[in-house]
Amino acid sequence: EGIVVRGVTLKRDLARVVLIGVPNKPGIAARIFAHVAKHKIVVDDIIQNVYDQGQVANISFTTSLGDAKEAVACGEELAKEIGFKQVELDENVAKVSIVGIGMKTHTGVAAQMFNALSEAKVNIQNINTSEIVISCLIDQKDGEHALQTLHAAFDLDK
Amino acid sequence: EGIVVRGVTLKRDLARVVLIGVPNKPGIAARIFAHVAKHKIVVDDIIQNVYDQGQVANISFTTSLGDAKEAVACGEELAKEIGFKQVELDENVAKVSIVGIGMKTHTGVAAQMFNALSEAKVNIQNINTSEIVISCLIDQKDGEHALQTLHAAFDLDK
Ligand SMILES: C[C@@H](O)[C@H](N)C(=O)O
Ligand SMILES: C[C@@H](O)[C@H](N)C(=O)O
Repeated sequence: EGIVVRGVTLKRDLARVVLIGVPNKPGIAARIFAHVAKHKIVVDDIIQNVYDQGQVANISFTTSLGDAKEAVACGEELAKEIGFKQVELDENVAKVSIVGIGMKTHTGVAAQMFNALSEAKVNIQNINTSEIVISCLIDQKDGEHALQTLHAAFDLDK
Repeated sequence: EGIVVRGVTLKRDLARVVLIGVPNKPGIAARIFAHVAKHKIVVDDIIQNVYDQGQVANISFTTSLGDAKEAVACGEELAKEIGFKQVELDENVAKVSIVGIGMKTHTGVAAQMFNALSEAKVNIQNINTSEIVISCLIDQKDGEHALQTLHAAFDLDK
């Protein structure tokens, strides 16, 4: 059985924008991200969760720090146009990721990552998983510490 | 410049569980997924969004339909133990994904996927992106239609 987690990466200087209470009906995500693209904002990750029995969604995306103000302005235009509750911004974000293969079938891997960060007292903001990458958004100040913690947790610093 | 989107996949018979209003402090995600693993539930994707100025998070995960009841029972135990508002279940879910390379730097790709689904009147529940895979959770009944729509949208059915 091969080594599952092959590396850890850290992406700094990100901003996180979340659109809260977006109506959950077809066409909304398309409209939002067409508008974001029109503002020439480069999007890193998009994370959306539906809740309140499928009535609304929170849509979060990350951009470079440089695009943060533009992204919020864009979000506020959309809040008026589409009609949703709130736009929030966090300009103090980094993304730490573990990279591997077949991580889905090794159910413990995500839990192991969250556990390592928790023991290092690093708060996890957003989570985003696939078979190949599990990413956590954290405070920028925790970036280096999170990187070292995960290297140790997955035996990668030998 | 190579072809960015190489294929579309559909994963059927999924259930979506969302834990609503989870306190946003270190150790919670670790506790939740250790508990889920203890119940022998196999988790497909995990998506977490923080909101309300970082006070709470919604954490969503997908499992097989067969694990749905167990996953909800597990979520409800955690709601009591940890103290959060609500657990919701949708047993009618499929995941459609576009697979490619370097999709982040081609900013239009996600917007193009959302647009194609919107024109097909397919509602997007959850969204989850990385450089290699962009996944949307949709209603099970829309699975086949979404698959064909995306094949056509990305010129993959020639
Ligand atoms: C919220 C948003 O994703 C909506 N459900 C859509 O399909 O566009
Ligand atoms: C909500 C949960 O992810 C919490 N922030 C944690 O770090 O565990």
